[in-house]
Amino acid sequence: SLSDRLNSVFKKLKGHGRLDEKNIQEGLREVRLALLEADVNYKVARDFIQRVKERALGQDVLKSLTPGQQVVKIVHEELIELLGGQSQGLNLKARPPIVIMLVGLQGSGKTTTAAKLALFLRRMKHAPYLVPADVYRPAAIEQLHKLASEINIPAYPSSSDMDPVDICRNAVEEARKSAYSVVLLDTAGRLHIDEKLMQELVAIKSECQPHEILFVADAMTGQDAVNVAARFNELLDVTGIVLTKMEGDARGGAALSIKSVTQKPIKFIGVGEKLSDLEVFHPDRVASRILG
Amino acid sequence: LSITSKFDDEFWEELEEILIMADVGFTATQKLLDQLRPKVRKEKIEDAEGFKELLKQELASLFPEPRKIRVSKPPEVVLMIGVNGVGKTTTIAKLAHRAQMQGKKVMMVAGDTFRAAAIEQLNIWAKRVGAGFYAKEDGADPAAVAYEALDKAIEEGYDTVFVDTAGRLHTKVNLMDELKKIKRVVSKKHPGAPHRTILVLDATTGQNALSQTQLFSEAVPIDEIVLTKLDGTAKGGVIVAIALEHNIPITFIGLGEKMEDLEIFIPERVVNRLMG
Ligand SMILES: Nc1nc2c(ncn2[C@@H]2O[C@H](COP(=O)(O)OP(=O)(O)OP(=O)(O)O)[C@@H](O)[C@H]2O)c(=O)[nH]1
Ligand SMILES: Nc1nc2c(ncn2[C@@H]2O[C@H](COP(=O)(O)OP(=O)(O)OP(=O)(O)O)[C@@H](O)[C@H]2O)c(=O)[nH]1
Ligand SMILES: [Mg+2]
Ligand SMILES: [Mg+2]
Repeated sequence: SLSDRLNSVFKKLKGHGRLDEKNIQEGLREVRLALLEADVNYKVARDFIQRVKERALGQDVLKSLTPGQQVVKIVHEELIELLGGQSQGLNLKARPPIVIMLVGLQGSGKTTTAAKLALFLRRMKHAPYLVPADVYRPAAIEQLHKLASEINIPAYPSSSDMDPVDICRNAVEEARKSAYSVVLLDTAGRLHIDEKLMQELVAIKSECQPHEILFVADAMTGQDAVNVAARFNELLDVTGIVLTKMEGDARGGAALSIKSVTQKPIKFIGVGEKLSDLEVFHPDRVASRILG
Repeated sequence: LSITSKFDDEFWEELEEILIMADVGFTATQKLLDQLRPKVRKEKIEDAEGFKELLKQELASLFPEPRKIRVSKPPEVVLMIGVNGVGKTTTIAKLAHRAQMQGKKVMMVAGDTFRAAAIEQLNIWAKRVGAGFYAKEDGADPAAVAYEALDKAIEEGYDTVFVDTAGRLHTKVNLMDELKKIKRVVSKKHPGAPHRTILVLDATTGQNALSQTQLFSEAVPIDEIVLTKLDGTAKGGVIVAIALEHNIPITFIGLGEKMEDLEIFIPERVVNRLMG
């Protein structure tokens, strides 16, 4: 683990020593290695290391902690702060129906997360409405309809010959008429560099004025996470992030990369394929796993 | 890379940054640089052109040739495995389309009986490709689906059978056991099957692809890797790290969501993808 590695780096320094430039440098190399192995973006890691260095320099080695433990403590605290400090929930205070739009790359877990959020919201006494807006992927609409019926949540009767912008607009209208309190728009996966499909999202946003736009990303995403997240955020000004497939052994450094580049809160994590496998994001837990 | 004829510290640092940002990973990057440094001296590389050629060859040499498949008795059985959402089902459609174009009689088997509308998804692809299709009900035992599909494929003279499986995280022991069972049942049913077990990896995945490759290959021997979603901006450099630890050929790359969006993997092109 990182704390073991840092302890061995600092084992000569005890009690009354000081963390200085020289002994910090070697420790920071270990931290940088841990971050890169965890898929934190190269530049994000470099900036993070700089912050840790500034905090660590000149600190007295506390008697109660070994220098290695001290550096770990600083790194851990900085990570938690960068990941958002504390959990942040959905913005549910507006006048209903609240519109939540899910966006992201192909296969990141949007459709499953839409259904998970619907279940989560109903358990919070909301009346959710699921909207399949993916007309491209074979059986995408059936997929969300099946998940919706599994948990007894109503869904808009989309069909693949409809236009996604019309689907979303009509579904929000339907929700308003039927007094649903939250509408969840499941959009098709797309590349951030696909201009036409990115403009489709801009059009859906403009028509439906979502209260939340959640960028859904796979926990195992590598260095490219910053490019994808930056582009989605640039065009849509997302309001939150969901990290899926977090119950595996992916270290999840993409969390730090995405948060740094968008400055938007990570709101939920997906921890399995069941519709109950959704958790509110806790920065301290993710910080520990990034460090390994 | 900055055009340079000086292979100084700055040059190697810049190269390290490029490779890590391409998802090659820290450790694999160091291994690669350790191999390159002495060669630059020994082969008297003088400029960026010469270096690029050296890097191209060095990278290309990491990737093993795809092996010749021996099918003692048709059909050839191809098993698609991988974690959730990487593109297994879509890649089956692409491979099936390619096989159809080569004049083969192809069957697509709905071995994902778990995920919502997985069977419907593959069924639509089978219709588009014009291939045969076999499925049972949702929740059926995937090994039973594969077994019965093979019965039909053998009887009806199919050349190639593609078996789709549910996405599964490599850390889930019960799901790895299920995979072992599918392989066992298929190999008992038909000599040599599965002739090709293909691990599908997503090019946007970082270092976790190493763990995926390791744990999947501990469950079932992997014959090929297909790397999907290279039409995005991810470079897929983790294949270098995988090549340094495993001897699994990469056969195809996925470049989009249509059945034609499949290309043969060419090792000599890796350098352009990582550096470009
Ligand atoms: N293990 C695990 N699998 C998940 C999680 N969330 C989603 N999945 C799985 O990931 C795969 C892709 O999920 P989808 O919901 O279809 O992803 P998507 O983003 O809607 O995909 P596209 O619409 O094609 O872009 C499915 O097999 C899901 O069951 C999670 O938290 N953990
Ligand atoms: N851009 C791009 N998208 C792809 C590629 N391959 C697959 N996809 C998309 O990725 C998403 C997931 O593909 P699937 O084939 O359903 O993936 P899977 O591995 O079968 O997913 P599960 O069965 O849920 O584990 C779909 O939206 C596909 O269209 C590719 O090469 N490029
Ligand atoms: Mg979807
Ligand atoms: Mg599938």
